Amino acid sequence: LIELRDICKIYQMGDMQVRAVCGVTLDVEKGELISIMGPSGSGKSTLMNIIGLLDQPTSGEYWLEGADVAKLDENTLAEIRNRRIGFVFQSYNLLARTTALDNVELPLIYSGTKNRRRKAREALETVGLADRVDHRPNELSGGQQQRVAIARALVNDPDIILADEPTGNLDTKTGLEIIDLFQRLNKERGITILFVTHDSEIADFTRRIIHIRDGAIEHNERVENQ
Amino acid sequence: LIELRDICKIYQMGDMQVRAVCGVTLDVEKGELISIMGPSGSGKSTLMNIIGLLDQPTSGEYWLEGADVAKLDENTLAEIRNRRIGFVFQSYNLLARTTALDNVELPLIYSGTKNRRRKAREALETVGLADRVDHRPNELSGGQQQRVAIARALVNDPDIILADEPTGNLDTKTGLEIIDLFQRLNKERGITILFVTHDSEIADFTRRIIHIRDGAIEHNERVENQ
Ligand SMILES: Nc1ncnc2c1ncn2[C@@H]1O[C@H](COP(=O)(O)OP(=O)(O)OP(=O)(O)O)[C@@H](O)[C@H]1O
Ligand SMILES: Nc1ncnc2c1ncn2[C@@H]1O[C@H](COP(=O)(O)OP(=O)(O)OP(=O)(O)O)[C@@H](O)[C@H]1O
Ligand SMILES: [Mg+2]
Ligand SMILES: [Mg+2]
Repeated sequence: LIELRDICKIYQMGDMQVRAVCGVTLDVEKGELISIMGPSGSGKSTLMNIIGLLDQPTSGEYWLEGADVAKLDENTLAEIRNRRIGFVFQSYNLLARTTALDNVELPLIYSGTKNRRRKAREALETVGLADRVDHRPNELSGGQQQRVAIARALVNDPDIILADEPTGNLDTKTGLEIIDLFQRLNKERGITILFVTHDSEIADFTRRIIHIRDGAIEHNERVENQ
Repeated sequence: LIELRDICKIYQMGDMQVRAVCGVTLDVEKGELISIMGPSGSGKSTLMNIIGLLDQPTSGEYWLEGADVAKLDENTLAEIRNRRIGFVFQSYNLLARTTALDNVELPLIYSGTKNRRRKAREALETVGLADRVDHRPNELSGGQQQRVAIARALVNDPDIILADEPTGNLDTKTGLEIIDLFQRLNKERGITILFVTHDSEIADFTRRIIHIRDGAIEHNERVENQ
């Protein structure tokens, strides 16, 4: 499903170069449940943004279901981002003046889906926020904002979910409920899921852990105790 | 040092009331190292904002070193917030168009401190960001932004540090380095430290854990293994 070949993302800062990621080669099969771990600043979000079509690599190739992403036009990319990929951002990226319900409804407006309001409401229920639908982000706790971002990523029934540290602001119990939800989506609907986490307990729920350090893949770990 | 008596914070949403916290009575002695734990949405940030003078309770009393906070004028409050309290926000609250160095320097400008640039640089070194001082927030990873927020909270040598989930976006190793730093500030300089965390491993480094649920203190736990 996802093939990365020698991916590099290099930022030019004045006369210095920051190699956010470099030399990343990676294959992800349809239906995999993978976690990505590594130190702060090691390139995890950068890699996720490239996979999620939110950023372009400086060099290297990215094939999504056999199509060379660099050759796709902007409309096709926008369509894939909206309908096929659900992205949970590390800093949520919610619209500030907009209620939780409207934030979650937004992808459904873009995809022209029927029954938007009902679907958005159900997604919020799934993450335990049925009683917070009319709150704006600044009227929500940090973990509640995080869950709105999760609900929004799920609402268009994507076949790939990319979640950048989806439980960082959640207590252990709520965090496990979210991971349980991801596991069920993966098992029952075959959704391919990659998430970045710092929590090894949570990584143990996945079937493969990719360890990243200094912008490169250090090693791949099969999780055996399934 | 800190005395809260029957603190309530209630938000009016249309004709509904949201009781973010209610009935919180709490004493914090000078030099304590305390963690606050509880489910997402249970009132931890609300409580921290009241203690940090960033928000006023709907009812109840707050005595800071014997002074009734409700009776202090705005200048005194601003002075205490700037010089005596270092606050690490759950969502960092960094200035977007400003480098890490300038973000950390800001409290020093307000307090009219000499050698600002050097002190800001040292604070960033302490959190491992010596090579990221000229990056703006959107040129930093999530965990790097979190560490800039931590550096900024320390730079004015506060005697109280309030940290709202300071390790939520940090890998285990970097998170423990930060907690180690807090422990040292507490032991060596007697700084009173309260932090919110979801990580019980991190809470075990403190000497008292306050458990919060549904806006109220459920119980106080002494940590014995010191
Ligand atoms: N726009 C940019 N310009 C310069 N450097 C950048 C930019 N964006 C990211 N970086 C750098 O690239 C590196 C990787 O960043 P990235 O956000 O991928 O890290 P991460 O692994 O997600 O970290 P964390 O766990 O802290 O979220 C970091 O060292 C960061 O400072
Ligand atoms: N301005 C507001 N208006 C209405 N309700 C609010 C407002 N701010 C916070 N709340 C509600 O108050 C409750 C407590 O919020 P708070 O941010 O203190 O939770 P928290 O314990 O910090 O949670 P988390 O661990 O998710 O950060 C939440 O249920 C939240 O929805
Ligand atoms: Mg990141
Ligand atoms: Mg909070």
